[in-house]
Amino acid sequence: HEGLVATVKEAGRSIHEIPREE
Amino acid sequence: EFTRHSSDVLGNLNELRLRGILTDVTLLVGGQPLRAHKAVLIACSGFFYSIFRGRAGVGVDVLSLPGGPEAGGFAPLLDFMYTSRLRLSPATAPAVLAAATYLQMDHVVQACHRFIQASYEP
Repeated sequence: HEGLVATVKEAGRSIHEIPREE
Repeated sequence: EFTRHSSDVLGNLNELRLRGILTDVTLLVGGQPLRAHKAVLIACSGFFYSIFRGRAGVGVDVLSLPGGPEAGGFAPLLDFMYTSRLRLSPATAPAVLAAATYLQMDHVVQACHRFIQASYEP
């Protein structure tokens, strides 16, 4: 049968931050 | 402030991707061609940032990733970039982890480790 699908909410940063132009 | 604007923009970008509108690069992953927008790839991946940020990335419209990730690990990451949802299963997590490591997506790497760790706990 279809496995259990659980959703985990991640509140933290998801991707890299592109450095701001100095 | 329209609080759902960022997710609405992402949803539209994903629709553009699915319809091939303004996609400007074809990624050959495990021989499978995947169309995407360089701007989204560069925003989500340190690896693509280093490739496309310079002038060298301007002319690239087909990119094969030799020795890179397999399609089974890469496709969920591309969907994640465009939806914010990372679909993992015990069967796919190792391949997604390998692909995220290759693409220098550190936060996703950590999430994959947490998932794999949790799936071993009784």
